[in-house]
Amino acid sequence: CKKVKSKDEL
Amino acid sequence: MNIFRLAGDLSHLAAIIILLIKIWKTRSCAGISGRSQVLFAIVFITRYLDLFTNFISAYNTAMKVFFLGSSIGTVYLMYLKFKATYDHNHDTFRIEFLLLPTALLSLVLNHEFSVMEILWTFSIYLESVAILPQLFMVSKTGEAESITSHYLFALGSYRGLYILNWIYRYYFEGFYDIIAIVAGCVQTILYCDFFYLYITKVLKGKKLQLPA
Repeated sequence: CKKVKSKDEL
Repeated sequence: MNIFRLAGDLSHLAAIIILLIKIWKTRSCAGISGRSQVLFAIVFITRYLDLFTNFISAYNTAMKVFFLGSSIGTVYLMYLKFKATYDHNHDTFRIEFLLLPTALLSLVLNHEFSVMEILWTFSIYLESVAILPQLFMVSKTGEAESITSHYLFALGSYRGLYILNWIYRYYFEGFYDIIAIVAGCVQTILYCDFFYLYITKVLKGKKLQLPA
């Protein structure tokens, strides 16, 4: 699984 | 966006609105930890620095603006407007014991050694322990008003729902962020004894009384 920054979360 | 994250954000929104109603209606911040509110303001300021540079959606921007404004506004209400009702004697948790370790940890354990990333990581770590002064204050006073316990329940539930969101995103989007997940689990675990008291007492109409 790719680990992507959770920048779209509050 | 998924139902868990939406429910989590709405629970967080509800918590902040409940707190503002409590302070505004009773014109008092008795039983509320100003130190926790200061920590929450720091969490939002350090996390939403990308408010103007990184547009995700109208919803995301609107929520960030509301969280920033309401957390700073709450600190203003507590330390200036309703200063006389602020309970200094019971709000004594040493927040430097939370700020320093989380700051150091964010310098050591992060995804990328850049200013924005380290500030984001610091805000994630700090948020996981920011409620401690409030829980400490409730334990010192031995009780909490019902509206304050509803505030705490909504606030604690928000990150618990985010954990379900992370499980959902792991399986359906192949996405996970270990820093947010571990900190989110720590944050939710800190509420466990409060959740127990809330469900066994407050929901039965009793006042939240901690065993002396």
